[in-house]
Amino acid sequence: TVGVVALDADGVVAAGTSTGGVTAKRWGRVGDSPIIGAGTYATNAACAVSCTGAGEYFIRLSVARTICALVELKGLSLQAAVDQLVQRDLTKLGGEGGVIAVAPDGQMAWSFNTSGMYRARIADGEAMVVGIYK
Amino acid sequence: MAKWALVAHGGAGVIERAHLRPEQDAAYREVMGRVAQAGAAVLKAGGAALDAIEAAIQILEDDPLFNAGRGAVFTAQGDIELDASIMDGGTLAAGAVAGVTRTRHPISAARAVMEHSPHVFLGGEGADAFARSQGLEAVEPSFFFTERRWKSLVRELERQGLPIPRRPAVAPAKEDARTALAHDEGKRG
Repeated sequence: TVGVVALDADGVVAAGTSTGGVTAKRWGRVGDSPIIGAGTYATNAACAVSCTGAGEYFIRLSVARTICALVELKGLSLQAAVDQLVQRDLTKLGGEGGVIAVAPDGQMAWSFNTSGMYRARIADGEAMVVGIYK
Repeated sequence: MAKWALVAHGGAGVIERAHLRPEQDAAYREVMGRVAQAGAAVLKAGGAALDAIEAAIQILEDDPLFNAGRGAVFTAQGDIELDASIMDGGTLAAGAVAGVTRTRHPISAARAVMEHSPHVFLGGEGADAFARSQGLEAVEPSFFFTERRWKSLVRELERQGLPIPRRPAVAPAKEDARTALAHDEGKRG
């Protein structure tokens, strides 16, 4: 699974996710990636989110939409919201994976409970950061 | 003018230093950096977040290092079924496709659903047919085939004691150097 979230110069955030799913998946099985609210969500009222991992858990938790709701309705910082969903809720349910997020004010965040996630971030006036391992 | 920003991921899983040879580590870092720069180039030029996302994800879909597009994993039947979605935070417009097998860039198909149909989600052959009707690049399913993912499928099915599907007749005979760098991050159905 791959994904990108972006904030443009007009202050608009957007999210995209694309995947092959899981090896030896039952044919017809659909994970969270194409499900708006689970693997992908974006609203200028909060943030844009893209997810990767065991899709069934991300669907059951509506991970992408819930992160946006925590930012919008509870005023959590972006990092606190992604950590709550990944390090607490997803982990407690037994799911594994990660998320990336960006907010209209330029906050960027990622969180994952696996041993690694291929990731990169770049922003106006900031050095690019690339990571693989925890 | 808002400050532009972009974050990308290439998948999460069992990815530890001990698992990646130095050349694999370098290859993944190089392409993640290239993906971020490609999206940033669109944003620096005043482009839309959606355009930056589509440009960046198309690179990832074409790179066999990642489980999306070319180099995606196989179903238990030996097919490649691709899913994608995209959403605009400014308008709450959204598009998604599931189970596409003949569209080179599923992220572009998802965007076409969002921008050129009254729907949010199209699945299966209907999604592929819609993508073709929008002039998106169609490919044979073998375009997505990589030996490394096929071997992962066979190992997984043997582990589960399930029948091994016939290897696609048009599968490329040999593995190219790029595909040989792919790390199997352990996503199992």
